[in-house]
Amino acid sequence: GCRVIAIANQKGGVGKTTTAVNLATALAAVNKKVLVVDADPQGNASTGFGVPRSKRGMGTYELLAGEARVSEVAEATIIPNLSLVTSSTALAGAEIELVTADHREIRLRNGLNESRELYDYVIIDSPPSLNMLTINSLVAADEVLVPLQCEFYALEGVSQLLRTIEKVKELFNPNLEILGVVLTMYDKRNSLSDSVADDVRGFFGDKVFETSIPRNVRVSEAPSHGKPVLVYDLRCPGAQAYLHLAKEVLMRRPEA
Amino acid sequence: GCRVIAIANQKGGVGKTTTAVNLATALAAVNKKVLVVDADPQGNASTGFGVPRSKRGMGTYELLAGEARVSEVAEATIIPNLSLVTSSTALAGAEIELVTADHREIRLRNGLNESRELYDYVIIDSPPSLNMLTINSLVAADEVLVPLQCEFYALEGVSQLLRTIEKVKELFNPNLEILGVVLTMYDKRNSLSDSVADDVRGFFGDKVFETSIPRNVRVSEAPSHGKPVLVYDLRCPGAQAYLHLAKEVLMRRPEA
Ligand SMILES: Nc1ncnc2c1ncn2[C@@H]1O[C@H](COP(=O)(O)OP(=O)(O)OP(=O)(O)O)[C@@H](O)[C@H]1O
Ligand SMILES: Nc1ncnc2c1ncn2[C@@H]1O[C@H](COP(=O)(O)OP(=O)(O)OP(=O)(O)O)[C@@H](O)[C@H]1O
Ligand SMILES: [Mg+2]
Ligand SMILES: [Mg+2]
Repeated sequence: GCRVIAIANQKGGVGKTTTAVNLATALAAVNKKVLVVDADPQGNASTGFGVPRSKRGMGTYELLAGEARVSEVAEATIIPNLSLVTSSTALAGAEIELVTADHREIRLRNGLNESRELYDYVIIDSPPSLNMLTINSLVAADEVLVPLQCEFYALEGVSQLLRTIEKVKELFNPNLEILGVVLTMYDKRNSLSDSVADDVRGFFGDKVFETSIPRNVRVSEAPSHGKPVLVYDLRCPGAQAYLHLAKEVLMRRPEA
Repeated sequence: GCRVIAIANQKGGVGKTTTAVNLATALAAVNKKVLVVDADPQGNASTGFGVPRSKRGMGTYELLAGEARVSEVAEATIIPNLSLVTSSTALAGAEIELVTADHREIRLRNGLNESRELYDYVIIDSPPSLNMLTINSLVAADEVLVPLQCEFYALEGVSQLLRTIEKVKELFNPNLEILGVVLTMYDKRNSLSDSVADDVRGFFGDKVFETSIPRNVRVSEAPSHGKPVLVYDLRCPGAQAYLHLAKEVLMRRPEA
């Protein structure tokens, strides 16, 4: 069956988009059929695959609005086996429109129904908030992957995120499970990174992936070339870490 | 008169909170009476001043709801001359409540009216989005300070932010001016940082502050001690940069 994974954390700048783009690419590289859904009005995941703003037609907004089906909005990317539903500025308006819409929480789930027969993995990149777009991502997903930057402010927000996940599970999506937590921008020379990593492993136990993603400038350079870092520089530590993460994701299935 | 400055950028993790906390502390250090308003449900600015979550009573939520006046919710901090309006989890609900409320855009401006007689500077930390909380911050403010991380994805979002600022100015707040753009987490060893900095200076001209904030681990350690970096380690490069930034802010007044 298809696995739908939401990449979520309301803390900003923790590596959600970078994880969505590169985990998806790594899964496609081992011949999984992958769909990435850019549910963030910023549209960074769409940029990460090299789709210029001027070329973004129908996408996530139309899925939420029920105006198009997945097969009509999913577009091929430079990566074999990987399709993308882009985000456009129309999505910025969706947040406000959703608040007063019918069935507001299940719109993305309904929109992605068809994708379950077409793909092995659906990866949803969500915005830095616990708003209706993120709620829609959590309701549409079977699993949540939480990127966690090794910084103090990032640690602070985790309990708010867990409460939101619990609530979504209780009210809208009983199947929702936490696939795992991945430490990002880990810098072994920096004692803060280490102490946050220890706290996270203490709190989450084996939900924390063994792979942590090192801070690596090649990772942040890749988007300016419109490519995932796996394509931009496969040998670099960041790309290698995402390959290892993908292996763990393939091996690990939440208690179904 | 009082200067109300919103710290805004919808891109996550660019240094909004760090800039709000440390700029405010630097201004208080030169005897300006300063109020920090934490308008982000994450509540990181409140943490940055050492206010534990359990101690957060009435704050920004009550200001928005019209249930309390500034003088009732502003609380003293460890910093002389600096008061804080805290954020609590109640604020997470404000976003949805505001969408359908009367006068939804001007609620924070109304709530902060009284502060104009009590303080020299009001610094508002906003969340990583262009939602109702950020709109309220922009409508309440006279000036906008934009922290911009020297990274490609961060550069991408600037035009969306400028469009939103223009719209707020047109519809709700004709006095709103861009005070300036400050480059954050600048790493001179990294060519990406340099090329983004060049792009930003080319685009914004002298709106870009001369001071850029270097990436400095002491800055990210300070919140875990509940202190601004100016208090935690005044000599470090990050703290020194925020002192220089404050000097520039004092010297620079937008065309009134
Ligand atoms: N391992 C890494 N090493 C170096 N830079 C990284 C790494 N991961 C992400 N970055 C950079 O850090 C910044 C934040 O990452 P990213 O945009 O993926 O986070 P996000 O959580 O999606 O942000 P937002 O909350 O705005 O959606 C980006 O500029 C990205 O290129
Ligand atoms: N100059 C700096 N050097 C090193 N680390 C920094 C610097 N400025 C900020 N940081 C760290 O980077 C992370 C992001 O900064 P911060 O939380 O202030 O950004 P933000 O824009 O407020 O994030 P959000 O979008 O979630 O509100 C924090 O962990 C912070 O401690
Ligand atoms: Mg993102
Ligand atoms: Mg912040």
